Amino acid sequence: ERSNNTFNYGAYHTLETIYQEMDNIATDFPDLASRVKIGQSFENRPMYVLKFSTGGEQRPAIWLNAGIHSREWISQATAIWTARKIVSDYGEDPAVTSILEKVDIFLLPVANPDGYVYTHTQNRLWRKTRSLNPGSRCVGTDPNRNWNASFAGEGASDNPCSEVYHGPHANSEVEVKSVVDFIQKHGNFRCFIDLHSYSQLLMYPYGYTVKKAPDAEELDDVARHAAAALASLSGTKYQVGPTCTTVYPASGSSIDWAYDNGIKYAFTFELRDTGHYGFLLPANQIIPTAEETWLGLKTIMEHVRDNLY
Amino acid sequence: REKFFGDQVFRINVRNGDEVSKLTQLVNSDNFKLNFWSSPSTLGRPVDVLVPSISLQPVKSFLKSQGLEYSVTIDDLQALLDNEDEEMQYNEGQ
Repeated sequence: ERSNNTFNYGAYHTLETIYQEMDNIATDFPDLASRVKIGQSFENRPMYVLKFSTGGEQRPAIWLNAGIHSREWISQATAIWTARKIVSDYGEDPAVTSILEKVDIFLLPVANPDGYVYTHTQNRLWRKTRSLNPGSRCVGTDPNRNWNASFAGEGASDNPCSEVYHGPHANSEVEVKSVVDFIQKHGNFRCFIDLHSYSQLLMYPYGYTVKKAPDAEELDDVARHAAAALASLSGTKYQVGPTCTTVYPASGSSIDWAYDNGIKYAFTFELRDTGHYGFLLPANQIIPTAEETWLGLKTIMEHVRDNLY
Repeated sequence: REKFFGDQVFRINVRNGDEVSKLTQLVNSDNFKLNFWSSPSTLGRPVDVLVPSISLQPVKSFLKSQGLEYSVTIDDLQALLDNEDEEMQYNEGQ
């Protein structure tokens, strides 16, 4: 579980190494996985997703997003571990096998590649994109305030120097627009899960309003089952609820956009820990985090499989 | 790569709207060069903030003057970053 011949899943890696491992997975499992380029970042880095599919045309699909905030390294690390887990368990774990017989999974391990590189080379605690803001000395937009869901509302800032700057307009960040375009062109996504850190929370829409989402009861039920599955491994406790009333108002977020655009099963995980290390979670917690998160993800994906609305 | 010698992370307890308002002064202050790891909310959630070494004393004074409780969750940020770098280098070597 810890590593294969070339990649140590219990360590943090550069963008280049993660991309190489995505390529390795696609090469090792050509009938199940493929690496797809969905766009380019502001600094012209490719954005790659892994597509897991057993065939069929435009099957119902699940989107797994990670690393939209670059300093949340456990998110990217959990995502690449999850990629290997999916291909390893297909044909072995009946749940994974049956999920992939009905739906495709798309996994974007590094949704903010420029920011991720910047955390390795310049500032480990960088959160935003690296796009330039004309008229300001400050760089970057918060890519999780940039989606077209009550854009520029509560919980976002119009100050380019703010960590939650929403950008000049919705989808201004090419990293966000690339995902939006891909999902809209595909047209058959039923689930969108965004991995963040930290705080140990499992949340669902809305972030931009305290109003309950129409499917709040079902989403809450699914999230509680997922959190229970996650906790079953080593007792890690997650708090469950809508974003706005669980943490704070946040407009322009990815899962609100997904939900408002017909993707009912929209969730945000805030992974380990609760603040002891914060964004600097030691590498020896990558695999325990990924393993328990997988149980939560699988619970959600099974629900999606069984409830293809 | 930017260094964080002497920088610390504070956890500030926020129990009500009044304390959120007090903390918002800190959020809106450019003087201290703070980096909020979590945003103040009215939900009673603690707020984590990275305080540069140069701002430690003034921020402590501010919190004390406003009656805001806090604790230090990371007292040597650079040490954590150094550990992380060493682990990555070791792994690459492996």
